[in-house]
Amino acid sequence: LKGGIIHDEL
Amino acid sequence: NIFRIAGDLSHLVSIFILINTINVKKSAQGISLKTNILYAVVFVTRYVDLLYSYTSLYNTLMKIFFISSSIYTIVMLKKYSKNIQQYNDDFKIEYLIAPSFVLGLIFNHGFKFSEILWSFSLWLESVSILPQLFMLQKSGESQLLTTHYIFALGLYRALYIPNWIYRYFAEGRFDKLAITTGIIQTLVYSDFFYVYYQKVIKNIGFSLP
Repeated sequence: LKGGIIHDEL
Repeated sequence: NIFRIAGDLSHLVSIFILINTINVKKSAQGISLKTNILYAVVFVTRYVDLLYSYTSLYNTLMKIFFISSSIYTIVMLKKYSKNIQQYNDDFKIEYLIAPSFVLGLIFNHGFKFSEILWSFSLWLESVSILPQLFMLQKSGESQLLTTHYIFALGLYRALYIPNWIYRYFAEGRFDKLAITTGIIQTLVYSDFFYVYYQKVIKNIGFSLP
């Protein structure tokens, strides 16, 4: 799983 | 992906239905001001990253649209509710805001102000429709347009669930917080979904059990 969450959702 | 786009579109549609309903009827009757204030709080606290990060033009435009349309909705509701008393809009929103903030403090992607606000906005969004559903239940019946609006709004987060499943397999992305609150939000709507289905398919009177 990718580390670090990118808030690219709305 | 298709679920994400469909979810975002149904969110847009819900806002257009709402604003159109208010403008056509020139009335705020049956629409919860409290729910709409909560949504404005949700968008403003979630999209503070507009000020310092950039994902895409789509993302930025949508965020600006959601913030501005939610504030516009509040202004319109205030304008048209001067003459009517919203007897039924009496849900205590502090009981939604305070626990959401505590949950934001406990569950977040890092103990930073922006991450706490982001988490708070997810928890708050999951329950923001409650004043509106409460109002609908008390008045016993509702304009069809209002129920279309709530349906489109609920559908948006429901569609995000297959989007998250898709993204888990396609990108290895798994945002526990977004998924948990998204499921809660969809559960809050699920009784409404059933009633909506009954009403639209069988054309029976509207009431929330």
